[in-house]
Amino acid sequence: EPNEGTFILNSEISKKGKIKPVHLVDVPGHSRLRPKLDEFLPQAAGIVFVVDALEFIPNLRAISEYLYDILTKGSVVKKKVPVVICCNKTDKVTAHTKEFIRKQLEKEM
Amino acid sequence: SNTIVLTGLSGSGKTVLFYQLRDGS
Repeated sequence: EPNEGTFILNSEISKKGKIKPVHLVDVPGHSRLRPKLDEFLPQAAGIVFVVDALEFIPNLRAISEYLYDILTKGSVVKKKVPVVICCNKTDKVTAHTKEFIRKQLEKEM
Repeated sequence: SNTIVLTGLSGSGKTVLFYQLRDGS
């Protein structure tokens, strides 16, 4: 099941002015649960696409296909929903760099 | 809307990220 929560991000606390809470939805990545994503995309102000920077190469094709799928979704294209690609697990020494990940994703797509 | 959707393949670490963002860590 997706995790959902409304809270104030740490970065907002130090900001001056009005503090805006954010509603964050963590959608399961398993392919059988992908349709869940369609329930949330129409109301999304932004998408964070999380990539495992460690186990990147063996999953390159699957990651690219999923990302392509998101970038071409009607609701995303129509509303120009911003997508950020987040390279996770970069604390590990064998993790790939964000530049490498970007190049490989561009090449694959 | 103030909804941000976290997505990615299974095992990419979305759920850990979700709790880190929620708990401000």
